[in-house]
Amino acid sequence: CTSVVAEDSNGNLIHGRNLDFGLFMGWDMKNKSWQITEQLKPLVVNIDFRRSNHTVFKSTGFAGYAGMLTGMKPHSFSLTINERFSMDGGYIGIIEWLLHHRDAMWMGFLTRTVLENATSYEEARSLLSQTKLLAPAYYILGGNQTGQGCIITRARTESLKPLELNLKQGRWYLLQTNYDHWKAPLFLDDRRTPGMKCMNQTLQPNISFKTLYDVLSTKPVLNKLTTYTTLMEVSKGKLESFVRDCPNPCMPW
Amino acid sequence: QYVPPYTEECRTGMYPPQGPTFKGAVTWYTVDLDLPPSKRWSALMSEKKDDIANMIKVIKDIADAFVPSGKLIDFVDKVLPLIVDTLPYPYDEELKGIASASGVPLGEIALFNLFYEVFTV
Repeated sequence: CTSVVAEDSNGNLIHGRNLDFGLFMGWDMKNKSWQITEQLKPLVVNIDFRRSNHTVFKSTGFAGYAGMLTGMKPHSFSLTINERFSMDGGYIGIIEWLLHHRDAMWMGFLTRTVLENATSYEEARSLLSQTKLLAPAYYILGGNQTGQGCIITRARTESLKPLELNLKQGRWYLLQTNYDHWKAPLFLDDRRTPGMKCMNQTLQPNISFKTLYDVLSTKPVLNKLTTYTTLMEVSKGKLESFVRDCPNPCMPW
Repeated sequence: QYVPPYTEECRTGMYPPQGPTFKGAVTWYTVDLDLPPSKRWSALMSEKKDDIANMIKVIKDIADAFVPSGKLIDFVDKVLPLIVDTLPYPYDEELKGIASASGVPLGEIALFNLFYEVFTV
């Protein structure tokens, strides 16, 4: 996955993501595609979650998946999850769950709970940083005011080295793939460098849905695992999603 | 670049989405949180039941390739429904509602919902 939260020159926040999923799950030699990735594409849906006839939050998800990986609470915050691979991975959490240690939250369910119940960027940030999880993850959170954007790197029990937008230091965007931001990405899977190159070329005054979609359409940020692209603008309550394809030649991940 | 990692110059003019990298727009649905959890996903799942059945079939085929005896899917169908009862409300009820509306066995719906946790390794 690749998630980006960026602030334009007017202090408006734009949040976008590519959802990549299905690595090593059945390579279709004929069509040069991942089988699970292709099967997920017809399941991509935008959902307006409503209570008392009012929107509580909006999300892009997969039909049949009750948790959330991408969503936005209009006028409050936007949120995406990127997978964080670790030897202390989710299977340990699941084993603990089976052994009746059930004080941790399932990742997708925590995202859904935060989208449903948190009322501000600060509250969302606190819940995502402090709640014990079954699996490690990266939460990318955007707000509604200048400077409100952060990457929360989660181990199962703690938050590691949070990184925030900082305009004074020239950090007008945050770009997260599937690697800790303080380490170099795996050389075989470097989507961070080309993604940042395109963001740097775009320049802060030009950031918009249009230019962020361009960044998320550039290979290998766009790759064979990319299922959908979502763009969100919290201040306008706007969420757009598109099912993607990566024509050959294209990286398998 | 025609050798891996197939990097390219930063794209421009891709929006509004069109062309070979755009496979289609995403449809909007409404989930009413005032409904009982078991009913929230019914309309969406009855519309998408064929797509989810296709996806589950591919997962089963991949599982069968790893464990040809079919024991892995037996495990999913017998053990994972028990996990659903341990999930917090309203997710336990929602998963049962999704299984019921789609006609997909509860264990396989549970597997789909646990995918992300499992694959972090």
